[in-house]
Amino acid sequence: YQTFDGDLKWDHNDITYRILSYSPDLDASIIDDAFVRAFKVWSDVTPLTFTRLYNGIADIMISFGKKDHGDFYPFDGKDGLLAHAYPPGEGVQGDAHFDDDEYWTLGSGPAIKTYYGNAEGALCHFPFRFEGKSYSTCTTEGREDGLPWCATTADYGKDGKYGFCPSELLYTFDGNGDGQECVFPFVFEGKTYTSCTTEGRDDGYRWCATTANFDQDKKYGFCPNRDTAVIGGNSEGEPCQFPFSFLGKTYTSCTSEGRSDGKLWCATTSNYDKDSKWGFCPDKGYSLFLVAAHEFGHALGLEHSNIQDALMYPMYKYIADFSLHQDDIEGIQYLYGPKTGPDPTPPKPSTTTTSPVSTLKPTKKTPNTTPSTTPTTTPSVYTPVDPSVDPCKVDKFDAITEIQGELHFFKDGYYWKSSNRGNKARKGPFMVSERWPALPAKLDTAFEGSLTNKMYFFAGTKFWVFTGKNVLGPRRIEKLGLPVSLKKVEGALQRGKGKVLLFSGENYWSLDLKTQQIDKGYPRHIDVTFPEVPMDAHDVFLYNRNYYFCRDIYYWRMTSKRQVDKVGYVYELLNCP
Amino acid sequence: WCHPIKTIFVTFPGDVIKNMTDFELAESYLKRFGYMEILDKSGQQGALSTSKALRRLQNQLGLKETGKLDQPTIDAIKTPRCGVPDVRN
Repeated sequence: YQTFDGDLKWDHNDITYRILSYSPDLDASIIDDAFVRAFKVWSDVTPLTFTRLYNGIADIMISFGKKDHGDFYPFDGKDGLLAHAYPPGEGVQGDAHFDDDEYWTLGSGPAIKTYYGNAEGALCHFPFRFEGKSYSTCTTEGREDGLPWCATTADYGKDGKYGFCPSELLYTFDGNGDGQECVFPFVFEGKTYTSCTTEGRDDGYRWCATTANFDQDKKYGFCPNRDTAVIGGNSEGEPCQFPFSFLGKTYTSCTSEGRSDGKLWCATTSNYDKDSKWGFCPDKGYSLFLVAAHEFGHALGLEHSNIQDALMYPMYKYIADFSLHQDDIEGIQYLYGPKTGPDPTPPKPSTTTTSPVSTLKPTKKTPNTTPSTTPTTTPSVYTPVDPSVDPCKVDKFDAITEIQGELHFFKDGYYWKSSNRGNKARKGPFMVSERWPALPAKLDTAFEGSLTNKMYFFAGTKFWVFTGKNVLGPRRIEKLGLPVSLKKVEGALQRGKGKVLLFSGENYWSLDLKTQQIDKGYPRHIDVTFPEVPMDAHDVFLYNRNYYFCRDIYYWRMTSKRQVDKVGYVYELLNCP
Repeated sequence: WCHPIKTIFVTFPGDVIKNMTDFELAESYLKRFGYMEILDKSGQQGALSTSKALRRLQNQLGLKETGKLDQPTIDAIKTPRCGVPDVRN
């Protein structure tokens, strides 16, 4: 292994990263997950932790780009250079760039996540059979609305499991169209467009308007690539047109004719000689996970290794069951030392099907029809959550708080809602990451600011402040004036306007939300102000003007006159049967 | 009818990778990834001969050091890779 001159490394172990853009090749959730796993390669063997930021400047800023993409190191079209990253430091240092003229997959061919349908977001299964025919790509057969779909098992006729494939008719990503699907035709600079276009851009990304008139509404999004789309060339995103003629000869499949590099290509119109529109045919693609893990090695301070099996070897090689080579381990531990102690992150639900942030999601919309022999099913927009998670069996919630009149119960990345007004039916589980992206699965405390409706979350020694979906943080709790030695904040009680009492162990502090600082005269001992409640409460919250102190499955309710008037089961608050 | 068909190579519009000979490709590779130009002990920038640069490349990539543009080296430089230079001056 090699390190950069002067052993360049981060001077802190809590590294932050931010994903600035996505590739049209993969669903955002698959990209997010690939990056999470790539960081985990390094955090598994060092004391480093990686936290995702959704705005602001992170240590490692991740983006996709093509050719000249804003630094002095342009990419070179399909194949050749795949990505690059900069060693630790300020500015562009630490950043990782991925060449979007590559076909990004998980390394073994198209990884097509489905939407809606009845497969709960499973990947397409290729090939699959449908009405006696085998399909190796998404198809519009059996539908009249042009929406491509696929089966998620080998035989649609037998299992009936299906979902819709990425297409601009289903959703867009990035941009400002909130993930809405394209509206065709749309008007851009007075001209009408009936398909996605690269007009008006010099980076080659295909976009569309999400209303009928871009000039008027300025709403747009980028078009996801269909699985049949060509890569690179001058027709990125368009499907091959078969048959097509090239140098007077007719081709019914991809060919390497006319090229010295043997790469397969096709025309995207019926006549290459006349239109010169072409692109490379989809292949196995490059594993975003493997390339990202390599690039993050650079971003952490490793140079290329000359060991051929090491992750930091400069050439790409697909490995199905990846494990970090000893050379890489020695290299990264030379910089940051070995991992010590147990993993601080508790087990949490699998992230492999985590949804992208909400702005990238398809809108809540049911496709008009389903494949011809399929019964109508309820569309699933949100990430499927394991329905077996029963809140009425949770023996200790991470946090409980009232938000907009409803009690919210948090546990391991999920939350449930209940109310003692109107419909008392319990709602959930919901995923915390859907509503408040950036938060860790394990929370200690949450509360809603009484003046601004901002949401405050505490986990360990960090806290986050949400205004809607916008987040500030994570910041360290000592920034609020809490002691550096404090391990976590376990509860919160809003008092009056703009004050919150924060609880930890047997002490509490008064936080002024306006100044974001702890008031003088704190900490105080719980016993003095709140007698007759347990000293080891792990959840403290305000609900219906009463104070609640929880220990395991029990709560102590205290009135505003500081009298404990009831002790009960937490499940009662959750409206459990 | 059994005459070999003459292959015609086409310049595809928008194709960044041009048809290059193996030698041209190797030269551009050696320059791009830092093998050609090095700093000597006095800090002066000097250019290595292609043969020496090839040896450095072969050493770095774990190939047999022949100093020649042999097939394993050609295969290596045609393999997709990371854009970070191998040799930093």
